[in-house]
Amino acid sequence: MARSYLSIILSTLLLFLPLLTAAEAELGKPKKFPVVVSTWPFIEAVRAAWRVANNGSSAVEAVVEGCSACEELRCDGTVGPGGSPNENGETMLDALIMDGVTMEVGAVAAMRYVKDGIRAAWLVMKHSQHTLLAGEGASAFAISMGLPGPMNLSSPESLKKWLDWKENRCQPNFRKNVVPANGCGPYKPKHGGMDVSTESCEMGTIEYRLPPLVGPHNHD
Amino acid sequence: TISMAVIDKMGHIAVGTSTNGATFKIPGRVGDGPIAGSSAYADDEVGGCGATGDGDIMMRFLPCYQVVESMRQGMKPEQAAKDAVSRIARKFPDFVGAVVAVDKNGSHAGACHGWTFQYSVRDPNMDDVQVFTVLP
Repeated sequence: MARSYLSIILSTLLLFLPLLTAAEAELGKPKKFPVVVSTWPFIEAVRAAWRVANNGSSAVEAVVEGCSACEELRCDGTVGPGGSPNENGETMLDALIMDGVTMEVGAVAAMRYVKDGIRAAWLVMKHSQHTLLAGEGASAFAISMGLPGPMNLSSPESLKKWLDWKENRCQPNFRKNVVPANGCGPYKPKHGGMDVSTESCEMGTIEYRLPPLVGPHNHD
Repeated sequence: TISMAVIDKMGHIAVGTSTNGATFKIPGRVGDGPIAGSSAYADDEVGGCGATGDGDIMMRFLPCYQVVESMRQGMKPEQAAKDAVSRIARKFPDFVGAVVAVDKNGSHAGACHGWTFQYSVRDPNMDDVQVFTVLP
């Protein structure tokens, strides 16, 4: 009787031994996850995402928290409300979120009056079968889904920046082939307007000069 | 622009971008921020990517989709990032932009053109966020 007990114990041990060694090896191995990677030295945003991911929450939640932190802190001025006024002095937001497991995507483009860009993108992903909502439609959707708004997204800094630009005859700007070339408009096409035949037939070349406006503090 | 990729404890990947776009843009202009495949892209089987730069140009090349597909074909993150940026620079030598790639194992790398780029990382083997600098 005792011998059979012994053999049962031995076989159970032999059964679990590989599992134990594997678990031990796993524990010994440096942990790989979670990982947070972000453009630019937006330290607080990465910390915010890390806190969420390290608590065991999903990657999607961590991305929302990380990008949200950047929107609130405005990071380098190119994220969130209060920056990058357009020709009318208005700030609008673009945002995108993508779940790499389900390949679901939510995005908002040129969204006005709502300051929570990434949360709005997440709402598009969660509560619509669409991928991208734009303009005031995106704002209305986000507000209807519970985000605060409408509110003015400009800031004293962005308005001052815009007024200075206006005083400098709206230069530089993103207009091309228009008159007046050095003024604030209204703008008209320089040659022939809608006459598409003005397009030359010779082999085109890529004409691109980096817009003077684009740079480390003015980009997407 | 912030473009972020996260791999959670389960090894699942998500990416996101948020931006207020270019300054003094023509009203109605949308950059590549909200364009899946341009400013960010992810596929759990491969990895993720974030990008930043002149969205008017980058939107025409979908650099992050290219990065993920290159990693799917076997490229390492650094090679995939450089390849995606060089494809744009070949057509637009004056463009400014950068991408950061991370594969499904958490290996990461960046590439840029027209400016010096920095990206931030936090993983379990770090005490805090680390900033990596990438030269064009």
